Amino acid sequence: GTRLIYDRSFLLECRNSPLTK
Amino acid sequence: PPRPPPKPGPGEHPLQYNYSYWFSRRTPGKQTTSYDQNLKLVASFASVEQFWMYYSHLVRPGDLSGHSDYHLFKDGIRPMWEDSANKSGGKWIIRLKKGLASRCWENLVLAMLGEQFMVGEEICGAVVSIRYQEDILALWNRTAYDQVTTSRIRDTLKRVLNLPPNTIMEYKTHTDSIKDNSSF
Repeated sequence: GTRLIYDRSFLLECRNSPLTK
Repeated sequence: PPRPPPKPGPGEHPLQYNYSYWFSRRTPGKQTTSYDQNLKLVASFASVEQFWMYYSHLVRPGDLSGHSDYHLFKDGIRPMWEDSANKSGGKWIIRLKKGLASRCWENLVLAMLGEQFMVGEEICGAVVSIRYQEDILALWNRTAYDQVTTSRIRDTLKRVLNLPPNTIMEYKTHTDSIKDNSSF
């Protein structure tokens, strides 16, 4: 199946997402 | 008691695997507790957002004092040689000068969670060990004799960690670590 691949910059963007707060 | 597995919340980005974050610290003086007893589960998570929520509240590894370790392993794998996922495995070891641990640990963790190693099921987990003279990163994989995999892991580590060019990387099988009783 498809692997869930995320690069560093995407992961860092998620850090600032309202969902993370 | 068995814990229910974590699940991504609505709108969150699921990770390829669920992970658990562990902490251990060796107290000064005589060792009266085993490695296993020192190991404390901090949190388990299933999504990118859950990871950040926990990670942002933890002390950065470079700011920990004494003889401390963070372990980030796939859910279901205990950060111990004895675990069935680890018993034929080994680890890449990277010794860091003081001051680099927090940045390098974050880069390693993001590469692992983001599936940047491209070695299928091989990655078990990562450890950062805070010591007096130096700090140590380790990335554990399942199959120590699989040189294609271990080379690929080394190449990705070099790329994602952005280490000084003179950094030494050493591969050690867990069997050898047990034999020479080296646990940092």
